[in-house]
Amino acid sequence: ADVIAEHDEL
Amino acid sequence: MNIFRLAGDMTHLLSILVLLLKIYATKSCSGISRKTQELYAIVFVARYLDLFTDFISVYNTFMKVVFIASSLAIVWCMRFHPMVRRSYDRELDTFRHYFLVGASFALALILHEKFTVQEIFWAFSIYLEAVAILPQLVLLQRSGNVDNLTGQYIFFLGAYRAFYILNWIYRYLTEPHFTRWIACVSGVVQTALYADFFYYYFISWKNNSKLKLPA
Repeated sequence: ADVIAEHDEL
Repeated sequence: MNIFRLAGDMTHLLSILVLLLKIYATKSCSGISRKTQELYAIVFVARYLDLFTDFISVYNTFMKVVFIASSLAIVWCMRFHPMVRRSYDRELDTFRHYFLVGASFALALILHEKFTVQEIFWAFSIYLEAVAILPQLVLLQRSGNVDNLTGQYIFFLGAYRAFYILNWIYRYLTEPHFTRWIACVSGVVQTALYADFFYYYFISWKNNSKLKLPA
């Protein structure tokens, strides 16, 4: 599964 | 990355390009709130403190650098460029924006995901971005007339927020554990602030007339 970074949005 | 998020980032980028084009082509910043631009510069610097500690993607890093550099460049032009600064509507741009900074920071101290310097500055930047457009909207309301590039700048900025909401809905439906209350609630508040502007923008577009805001 992909690990989603906490603040991956700009 | 989904199509809504990409569309949001691109309209955000486009809004900044339109603003830079206006300033560069007309050597004027009339109709633009320097206070809003200063708030955006603070927003980006505060949010991207993770630039050196967390690597997400080349795209992410590139966009962060572009947003920080462009927002600082715009503020620099409005303050120091010999021609641009003369066109600044100082007497119309009187919103007390330091209150927004103080209130956003206080809220970030209360509501954050973790009690760390980076997380508090991240939450602060989210809250401040939500209200940073207010001085700009007040300036437009006061001046009444909106030139085409300024209108398009705000239109793209609002479109960016609308796409981000679609992005969150999409992520909520497709990602198993997508819950981001701070960003989503602030984002909805931020987008709601544009509703009035969008209404008049749409009316002027429909009637093919110049954008005018009621006094």
